[in-house]
Amino acid sequence: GTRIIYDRKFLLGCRSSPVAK
Amino acid sequence: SKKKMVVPGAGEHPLQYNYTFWYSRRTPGRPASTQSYEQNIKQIGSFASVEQFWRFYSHMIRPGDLTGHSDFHLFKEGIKPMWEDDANKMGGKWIIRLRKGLASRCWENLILAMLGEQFMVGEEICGAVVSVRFQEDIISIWNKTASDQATTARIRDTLRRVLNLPPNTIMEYKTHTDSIKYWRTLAP
Repeated sequence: GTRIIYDRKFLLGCRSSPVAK
Repeated sequence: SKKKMVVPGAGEHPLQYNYTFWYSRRTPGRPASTQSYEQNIKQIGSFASVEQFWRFYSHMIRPGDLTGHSDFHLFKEGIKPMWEDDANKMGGKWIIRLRKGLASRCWENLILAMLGEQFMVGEEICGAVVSVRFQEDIISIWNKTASDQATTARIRDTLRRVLNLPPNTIMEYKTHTDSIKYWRTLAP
């Protein structure tokens, strides 16, 4: 199956996204 | 386990696996028996998405700001951060000793690489630990099969890349069966 891969930059970007609050 | 597994919220970015944060702290100098180790380790919580991870992590103390003899553990949901767990008992860990001041950054880079599936070793990763000690800090990443050299080499190479460590940093692989033997000599 497909693996869900995220790089560091993407993960850090999710930190401040509205959905994370 | 009877506990309900966590699921990603609407619009959140799911992770390949769910994970659980744990915290442990013990009196230095006294080797912990398996039982007291299990009593000292506390679950912080589990998450299934990138956003849920940040909600925990943003409220946690950075390892570099912890005092005394403390550890954070981040393991796949359902795997206890103990050698005796079925997922760990044939496994081992890469250990990196860090001089004081590096733990917070290295821990963050390590867990982001794990959550983002940067290691590319299938189901092999079990979890990661940061251990705060008096002279130095230690980070480690645990995998299922200590005898699988292709996997352990790949984990080592990924660690070098994602942690961006000084070239003279020593990396050591330890099997959990060796760790158990060592502790039995201290705590019969």
